[in-house]
Amino acid sequence: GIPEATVARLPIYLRVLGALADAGTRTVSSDELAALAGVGSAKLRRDLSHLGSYGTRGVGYDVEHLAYQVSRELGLTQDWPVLIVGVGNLGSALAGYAGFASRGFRVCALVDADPDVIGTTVRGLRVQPAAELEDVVRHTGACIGVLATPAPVAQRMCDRLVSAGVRSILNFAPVVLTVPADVDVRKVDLSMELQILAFKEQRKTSK
Amino acid sequence: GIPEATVARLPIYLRVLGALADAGTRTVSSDELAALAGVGSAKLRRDLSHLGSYGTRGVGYDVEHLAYQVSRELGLTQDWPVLIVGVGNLGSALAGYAGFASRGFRVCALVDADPDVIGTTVRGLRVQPAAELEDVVRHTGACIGVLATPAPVAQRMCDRLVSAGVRSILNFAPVVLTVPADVDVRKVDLSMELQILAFKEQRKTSK
Ligand SMILES: NC(=O)c1ccc[n+]([C@@H]2O[C@H](COP(=O)([O-])OP(=O)(O)OC[C@H]3O[C@@H](n4cnc5c(N)ncnc54)[C@H](O)[C@@H]3O)[C@@H](O)[C@H]2O)c1
Ligand SMILES: NC(=O)c1ccc[n+]([C@@H]2O[C@H](COP(=O)([O-])OP(=O)(O)OC[C@H]3O[C@@H](n4cnc5c(N)ncnc54)[C@H](O)[C@@H]3O)[C@@H](O)[C@H]2O)c1
Repeated sequence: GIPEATVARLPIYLRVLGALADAGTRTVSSDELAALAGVGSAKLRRDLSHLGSYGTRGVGYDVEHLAYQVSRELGLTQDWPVLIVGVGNLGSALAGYAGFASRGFRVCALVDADPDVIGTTVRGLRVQPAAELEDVVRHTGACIGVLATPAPVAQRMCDRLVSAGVRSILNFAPVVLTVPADVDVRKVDLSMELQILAFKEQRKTSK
Repeated sequence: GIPEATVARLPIYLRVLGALADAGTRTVSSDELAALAGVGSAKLRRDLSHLGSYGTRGVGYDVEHLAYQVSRELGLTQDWPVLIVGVGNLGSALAGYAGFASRGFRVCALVDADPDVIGTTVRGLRVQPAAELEDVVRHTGACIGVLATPAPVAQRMCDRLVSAGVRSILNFAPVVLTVPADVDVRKVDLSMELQILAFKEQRKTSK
């Protein structure tokens, strides 16, 4: 098996790789990864060779793939297929966010209702028709739905996600969704964040 | 002055108008607004006439403007000028979010570094060059900065916002920012939201 000492260093490598992935860094040399992890690069290369990972001469390691290998070794491999409904400005930003993939959230499909958007490729995925949502959920096994549609259609699309079997919803639309008891919804409200900043700003100036 | 009974109904009208603005509804008829507020439409029209607001025959009231008039009457008028740095997918989505304007957060300026983006109009605002950030802050009096740039430039742009006098920062870039003690930063991390959903999903299936 893998030496104990190597296993003990894997969580450190994983944390460093996660930070690199978040920052959108695609590859990392063994010297750079070793420096970030606080180990010698020869030791790092030996550790990773135990995982069957050797990097590419002159290029280094693929950050996302290495993160996957390390987390698999640590028994942490999660793979949550995420479906994004509504591929406008917000949906496109979410589709490309590296911070999702590095934590096991794989955007597996994109759907939109606009004929000009359907069929286009966003971050390597072909946008499928909202009309085929149920088929898309079935094919991909999507278990988390992200709602980035305009407000008037959010509840309707939520209902369709739920009847297709999706049990976890991340909602960006400014509506309060109604869902069955066994479905979790988290609503993101960025104006709330601004209000907190404004509140603090007001307190500063009133001192 | 304005009748007591009218003043008592203003907070209800404001709450209804806020919900309409959130949902992206631009205009509302007096009948619709009255129904949502639970009052007769003749009474509503009389109330609003006391604010000098008469609506447009056949169209109704402008939601955002009426909300402003009502909150001004209630002494609640806030105006927080917000500058968005980075007008890609995420920045464009934020620039257009009605939920900000209805709560007194007015996006007053947009800056980007990409020559193809500079000079374009996004939601009615002309995108200005990131190189002129300090001038833009001075001209607009921006006091809240939103960082929607790629990670590698986030700290640099943050430093420039701070030295231009911005004291409140909403950060979307996946980096931890360093700021002086008198500057507030709120960091948005949407992968956190997904992790919470995944955690709940895991607990469901392990029952
Ligand atoms: N919660 C927040 O803090 C926050 C911030 C910004 C935007 N928003 C909200 O996020 C949503 C998206 O914002 P945006 O700026 O990306 O809007 P957008 O108009 O750029 O994108 C919306 C997309 O949804 C698509 N769509 C419409 N009906 C659909 C359907 N039935 N099925 C699938 N797709 C459909 C449209 O074709 C479009 O591509 C809006 O509801 C907006 O209010 C929320
Ligand atoms: N926090 C989260 O949950 C979350 C979710 C999605 C995206 N993001 C992050 O938000 C940021 C924006 O994402 P996006 O999808 O909109 O990216 P994007 O590439 O579409 O947009 C980034 C924009 O920033 C501009 N830019 C680059 N350097 C600049 C500078 N010095 N000054 C001003 N503008 C500059 C680019 O020209 C571009 O228009 C990224 O850092 C991304 O990782 C965070």
